[in-house]
Amino acid sequence: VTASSQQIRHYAAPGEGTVPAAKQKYVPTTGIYPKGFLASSAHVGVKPSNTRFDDLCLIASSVPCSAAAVFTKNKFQAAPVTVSREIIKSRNGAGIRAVVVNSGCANAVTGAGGVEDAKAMGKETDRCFEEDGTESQTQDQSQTVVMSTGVIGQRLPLKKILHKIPTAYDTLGDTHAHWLRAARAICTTDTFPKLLSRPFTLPNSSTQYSLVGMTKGAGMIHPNMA
Amino acid sequence: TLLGILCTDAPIAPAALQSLLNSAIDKSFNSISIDGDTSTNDTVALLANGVGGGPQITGPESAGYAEMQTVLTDFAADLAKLVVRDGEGATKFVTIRVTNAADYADAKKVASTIARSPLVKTALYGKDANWGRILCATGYAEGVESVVPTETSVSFMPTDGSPELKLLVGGEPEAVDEKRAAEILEHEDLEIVVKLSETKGEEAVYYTCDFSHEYVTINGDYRT
Repeated sequence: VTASSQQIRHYAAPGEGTVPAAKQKYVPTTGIYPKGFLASSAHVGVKPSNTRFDDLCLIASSVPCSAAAVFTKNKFQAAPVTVSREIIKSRNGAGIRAVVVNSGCANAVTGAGGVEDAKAMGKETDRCFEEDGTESQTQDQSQTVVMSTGVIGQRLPLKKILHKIPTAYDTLGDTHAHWLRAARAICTTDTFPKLLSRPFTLPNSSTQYSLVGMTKGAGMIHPNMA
Repeated sequence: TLLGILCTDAPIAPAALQSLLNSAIDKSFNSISIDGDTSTNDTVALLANGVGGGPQITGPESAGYAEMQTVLTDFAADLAKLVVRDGEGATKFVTIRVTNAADYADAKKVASTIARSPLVKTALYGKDANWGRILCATGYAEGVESVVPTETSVSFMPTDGSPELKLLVGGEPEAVDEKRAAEILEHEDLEIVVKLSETKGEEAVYYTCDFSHEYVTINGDYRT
């Protein structure tokens, strides 16, 4: 019984617990990040049991971006999937400013209300750009891609999330610590944050570009995206 | 659920960006499996703000498109591998390489079928060189006509650079050195090579993990 209980990995708040020793080698201690991108996280407490750990992630660009995405082909697509696909499609992949992600609740199989919740997350993020003057006018279509992960079949605690989006916006930064905290905030049952960055060059140019990527996932993983 | 956010300061037009992402996904996030379940929320987004400057990549004919495709695909594959390394309850990181298939789609279907097989995954957890289960999964890969039992070979490729351990050659079982098999299976990383024919053909690579008691414990504990 003791051995069994030690193995139990409860559905965790992001960042809960320490990274297992065997996995620490996969967590970067530094990075080379793309210019003009910022990252942050904030504590919402999407899961009521999460009283300490950040569960809201915001990635933003200082200028409007090209954006592309692939989405699950599962027929029960979550609200943020349908909303984000529509945003990118309607904008022809141009003019995107941010990605906002919550963990702890997937906003999946939540009906029309869930779709409105996902749209509200995007709109609230857009409003932060409008208020600081980096966006000159309100757009019909959101400039923010929305993602959620966690429990299926529950509505988001929307008021709590909307309340913390400005906090995430105000704490955006470009340091390794910002990126790592953001990567940790999207985790669910993950035992370590998954963050990579890499410089690269392209032919006929001396410019050094870079890529950053964060990902999450530990279970319910057999992606089939298009 | 799988979520991924990738950002670059390279200048890439939207249509080219979607095309680059599509091809990168095929050989990265769409080539992994932990438990065979496809989520309702899987999403990977790629943003390019162009702040790095330089000529914009607008399509496959643009200078730099092919190089960007290689950089992005390798990068996405490395990110995808991290997900597999954190598979719930996983103790092994397994690369499945299917070679000499009639086409890439066939190779990928076979690799995906092996990666999802609970019996293959439990054998790996139990450190058992059970080529029979690998072969069984290969044989029921749906819609793959190019699997010919008498031409199929299976081997383990150690990650320490030592020679492959042949388990099955041309449909005939090898006398397996169980001691060496056990040594190979002691490592966290393992590569399974399934050769569908002796004729040069297409190859697909898939990443998966083993299936342990802990996976059941975690997901038996989970409540919605």
